Amino acid sequence: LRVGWEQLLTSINRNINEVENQILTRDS
Amino acid sequence: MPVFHTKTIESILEPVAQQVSRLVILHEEAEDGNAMPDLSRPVQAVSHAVADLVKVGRETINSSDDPILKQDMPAALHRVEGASKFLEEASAMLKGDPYSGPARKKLIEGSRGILQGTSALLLCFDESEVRKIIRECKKVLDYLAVAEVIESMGDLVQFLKDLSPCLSKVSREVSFRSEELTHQVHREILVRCLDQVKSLAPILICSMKIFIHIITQSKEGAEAKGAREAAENRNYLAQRMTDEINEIIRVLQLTTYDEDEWD
Repeated sequence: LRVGWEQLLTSINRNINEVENQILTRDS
Repeated sequence: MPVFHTKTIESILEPVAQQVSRLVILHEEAEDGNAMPDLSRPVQAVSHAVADLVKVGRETINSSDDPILKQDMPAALHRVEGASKFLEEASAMLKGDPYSGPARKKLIEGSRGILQGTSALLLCFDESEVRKIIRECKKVLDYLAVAEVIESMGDLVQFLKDLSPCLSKVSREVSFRSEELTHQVHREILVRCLDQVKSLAPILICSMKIFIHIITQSKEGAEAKGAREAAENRNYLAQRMTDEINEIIRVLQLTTYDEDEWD
């Protein structure tokens, strides 16, 4: 469970960064 | 059956969606009193990422000329922000009590909230992109509507100059879009319609040339029947192209799935 939560939060972090990149790429 | 309608959205959200589902199950099975780890560092990283995303999102809202995006995007950003707060609260609660049940619930709710918020954000953006393609499609429709008033070669040349770049842009963007879709049937319809448009375009131009040739070469009245037939043929082709573009516009806007098609 410990590893699971840490992994999830890491994935969420990556996910947010990817969404941000999408916005920046499409906006330009 | 795919849950997300574009490959980009799917590639971003699917891994997180799977992890959230898995953790919800684990969480439900883990009501055995295991201590939770200190999640303050990864939660802090998420908070930073969310703050950056919200900043970029707000800048996008301010600079966008799409009123629907301006209207829909703030709620999605708000959802992500709220979810991030939930994660921070959960992390703080777990520091005080690593066994806290409510903290675990908040973690799940926060994770789900981020997933839903980022999904809503990506959808806002995707819909805005689709509206841009539709605007180009509508330009083509406007040009097709004037095909029947072109009566000289000079006007036909101008018509071609106007239509060609617009048609190329639509072709490029719809083709790219079709490759992006996860829904196979929608993808196939777009490809089919686009192929039709591409093969009809030169035939339409040819039919317009024939019409112009007939009305400029013929003696008054003598070729009236030929001109009428040429006009009918031209109008038929313009209408067929119009129908195909309208079908492209319809399919571009589809994001839900027909269960039967997938079954």
